[in-house]
Amino acid sequence: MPRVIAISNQKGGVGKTTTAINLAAALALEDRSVLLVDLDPQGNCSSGVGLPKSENKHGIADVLLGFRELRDVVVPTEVDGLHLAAATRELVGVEVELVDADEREFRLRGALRSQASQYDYVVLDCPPSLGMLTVNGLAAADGVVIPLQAEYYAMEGLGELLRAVKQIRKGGLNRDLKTSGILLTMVDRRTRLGRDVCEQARQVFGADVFDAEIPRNIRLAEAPSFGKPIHAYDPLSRGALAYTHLALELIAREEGG
Amino acid sequence: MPRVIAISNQKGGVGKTTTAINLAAALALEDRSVLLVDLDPQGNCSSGVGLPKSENKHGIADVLLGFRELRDVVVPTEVDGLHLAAATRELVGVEVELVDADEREFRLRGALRSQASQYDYVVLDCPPSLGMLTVNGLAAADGVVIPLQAEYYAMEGLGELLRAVKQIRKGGLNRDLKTSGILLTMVDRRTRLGRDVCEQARQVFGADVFDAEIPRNIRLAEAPSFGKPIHAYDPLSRGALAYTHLALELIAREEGG
Ligand SMILES: Nc1ncnc2c1ncn2[C@@H]1O[C@H](COP(=O)(O)OP(=O)(O)OP(=O)(O)O)[C@@H](O)[C@H]1O
Ligand SMILES: Nc1ncnc2c1ncn2[C@@H]1O[C@H](COP(=O)(O)OP(=O)(O)OP(=O)(O)O)[C@@H](O)[C@H]1O
Ligand SMILES: [Mg+2]
Ligand SMILES: [Mg+2]
Repeated sequence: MPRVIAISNQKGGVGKTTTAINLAAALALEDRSVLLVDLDPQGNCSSGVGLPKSENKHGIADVLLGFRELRDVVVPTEVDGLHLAAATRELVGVEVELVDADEREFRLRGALRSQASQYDYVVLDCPPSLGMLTVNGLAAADGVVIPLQAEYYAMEGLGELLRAVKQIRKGGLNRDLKTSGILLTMVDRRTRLGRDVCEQARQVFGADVFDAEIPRNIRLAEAPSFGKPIHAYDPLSRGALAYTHLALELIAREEGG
Repeated sequence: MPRVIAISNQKGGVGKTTTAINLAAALALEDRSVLLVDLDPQGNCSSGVGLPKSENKHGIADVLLGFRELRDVVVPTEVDGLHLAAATRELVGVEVELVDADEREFRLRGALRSQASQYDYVVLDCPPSLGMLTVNGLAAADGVVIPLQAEYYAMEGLGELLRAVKQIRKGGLNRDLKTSGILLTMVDRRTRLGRDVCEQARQVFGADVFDAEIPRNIRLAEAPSFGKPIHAYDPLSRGALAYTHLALELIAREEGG
């Protein structure tokens, strides 16, 4: 069975998609077989690996609504070993369509349990909310990676997300859900704010915070316009090295050793 | 009747809250009477003006659910002429509670039409989604200001938002809704990406793009941790000057002259 990792934070613009794409790519470069799933109707994850939402006929929305099997919507990406279950235009309607549906929280979990066994990791990019798409992601996940932008508003919302994760675990939706780790993103240690938030996060959350920090690095913001993960766009950039560091740390946490 | 301006973009982290707070403050400093409304369950707008969600007993959620009148939840802020209808913990449940309610899209519009006549401007901070809270905002608004972060993913989502605004206008939810303007935010003209996106936005959207650009300025990210708009935290910063420029431009567009 694959290890399923959700990348989630209801705060917007903290680096969820950037982390989902580049962690998945870095894991594939470490010879893991990886499925990336775009659960955000914005479809940034899909376009960030060169498969924009508007060009995808089928995707994860078909699986969540029961129209297609997961294996029928998965496509390869430019990176060896990295596959994608893409966003399509239909994804924006899924939350409303699932309101009265059976097993609505477990649609993704069911599909991954039965049809993703050939992967070592499944990485889920979640939208900036705690709605039904994110709930599907958290119900299907073994662990959640929480990108934390090194700024004030992001710190403020973290408590609410940790409470939601706890409710999903204790409320029975997913008894095994753990926090894989908190990832400091867009870190600029030249600013007092950047240093303060990093220090505060490590003090408050201790070992839950990954050693790996993702620096603010313009190459990470440029890569999506070429539809490439950072390792394919600029493999020697600070952004690429940071996501490789994260992948190695996650492998150590997940696989032991 | 006040001019109601919604600050909206479903893309996360593009500067909606920063724009709502600092535009509202800048308008108040130009001797307008302003009501700021926090429609985002995250409550960043409320804490950004020193009234964090956890400390507010009543707020806009009570008005949307019909429990209180608007005048009973409005509170003054540190800035003369700037009032707030705050977020409370209950706001996170409002979208679900309105699913089957009467006039669910028009709750905010009704409250503002009947109880906000003493204000010159009402500024609405919307969450990063196109759900019922944002729909309430767009249905109540005369104009929408769209913050556009000068980066790739933000440009990608803009078409979808403009389509949604058009649907709200042509579909009858709000026949008078216009785009007040597209605001370039977090602009760093030292990077090629920043220059490219600004140039592209002005080419494609022309006069719809405000002249005022908001530069990336660390003082704007620091101010919320003190619960102050930029003009109260660092009135001579580039961020404060840029939001003043925006307020003057909006006044010229809205009031003529
Ligand atoms: N470390 C970084 N350095 C520089 N830019 C970054 C970095 N990480 C992300 N970005 C850029 O910041 C913006 C926000 O990141 P991203 O879109 O990944 O966040 P998100 O949390 O997925 O947003 P949303 O809430 O809309 O889903 C994007 O334009 C992205 O390219
Ligand atoms: N011009 C700027 N320069 C530097 N930092 C900025 C600027 N504008 C906003 N920020 C910071 O960037 C982050 C994102 O901004 P903000 O929270 O206002 O975006 P948002 O669109 O409201 O996010 P959400 O989608 O979560 O509601 C915040 O930490 C904010 O302080
Ligand atoms: Mg994203
Ligand atoms: Mg906001």
